[in-house]
Amino acid sequence: SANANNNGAAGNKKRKNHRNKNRKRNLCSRHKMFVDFTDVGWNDWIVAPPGYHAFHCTGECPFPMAEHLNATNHAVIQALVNSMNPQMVPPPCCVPTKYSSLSLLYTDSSDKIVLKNYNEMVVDACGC
Amino acid sequence: TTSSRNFVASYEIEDSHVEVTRSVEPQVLARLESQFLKLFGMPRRPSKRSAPLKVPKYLIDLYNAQTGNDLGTSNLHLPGRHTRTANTVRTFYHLPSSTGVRWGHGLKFDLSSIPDHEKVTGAELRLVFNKKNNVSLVPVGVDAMDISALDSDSMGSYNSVRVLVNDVIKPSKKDDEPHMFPIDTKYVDLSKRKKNSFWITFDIFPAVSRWMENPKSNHGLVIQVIHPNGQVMSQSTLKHIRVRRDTDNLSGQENDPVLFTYSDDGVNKKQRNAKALSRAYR
Repeated sequence: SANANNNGAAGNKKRKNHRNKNRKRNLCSRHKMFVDFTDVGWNDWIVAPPGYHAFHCTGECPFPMAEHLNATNHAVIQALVNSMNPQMVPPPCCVPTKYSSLSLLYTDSSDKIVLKNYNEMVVDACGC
Repeated sequence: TTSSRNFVASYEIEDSHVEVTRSVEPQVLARLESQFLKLFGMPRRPSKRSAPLKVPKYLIDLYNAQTGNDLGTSNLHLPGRHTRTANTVRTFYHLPSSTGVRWGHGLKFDLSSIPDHEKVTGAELRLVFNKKNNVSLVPVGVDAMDISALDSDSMGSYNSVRVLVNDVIKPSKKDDEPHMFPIDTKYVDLSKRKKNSFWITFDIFPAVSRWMENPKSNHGLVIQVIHPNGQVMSQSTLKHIRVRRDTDNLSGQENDPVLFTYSDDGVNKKQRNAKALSRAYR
């Protein structure tokens, strides 16, 4: 019946969307990683910030690669070769592509107040 | 780290935010702390403080300016200042019990906590000035003068003064004037100052640079306030001022003179060199 056909098509579309959504969710992207200085007992010497938002990268880098995956030319080739023969080469890795520095206000070993910038401490973007 | 702590690891799975709390073994936490301290360039964890820490407002402002500043560098963002590749600001308060400075408004700072590998690229002395009745200028915190003890005749009534910072090259043996070298001066026009209390910053990098090369040559600084008529407010004119300082509090008061050093720990240079070598190798 028409209704059954409609339901079937709608159901298929729904399932397909769900599958795509799941697949999209597993793609290489930035995820939260946070160290709370109070929880580890360092808030007595680290004045600010209260915690460290470091972030991390995880996810798949499948072929073909979307633009937002920030893939390098090498990653595209590696993914292509991997898709043809997975035993030959592993898939490309999901890694940080952009970092930013972290400012920390703390007391040093001689109780002097120090402000210091640390390079490449926070992941801003991930890519393949 | 003697007992295990609850460590909160939070991460995201798909759309749901998951927070897992689990007990971490003291050894694991100690290893984590050791790695962090190594990253921070600290040999050991600072001792626990009994009194609350007083952080200078300037440093908090600088921290706020740096945070959220998405620059791809760890260099301090200080427009107009020649701090170059500095990524560290250290705070030093005047040593109240120092005997090295005997003359005038002497200030002495112990810079021994700056690690040898750090290169100091800039140094500033910040003093708070109080405007009294719009006519007199009293440097607060310089030898912690008790303002109530000031003789108004010796202060005079002026709208402007010149403040001179001198590096003591050779200290005086008695109460004579030491050998000094002027390193910075500021002209302060009180009529243009709206606030009663304000900070004045002096560039004292030449002195700090000399002290870093030879720590024994650190005899402190001498501050002189010069009135328009040429009268210098030195020990001779201010010897009646009672020196008052709370020697128990070494952490610094809000209005104490404070020295900030800007230094480069060299870590980023190593990273830059390593990256350049890696590129060349490839």
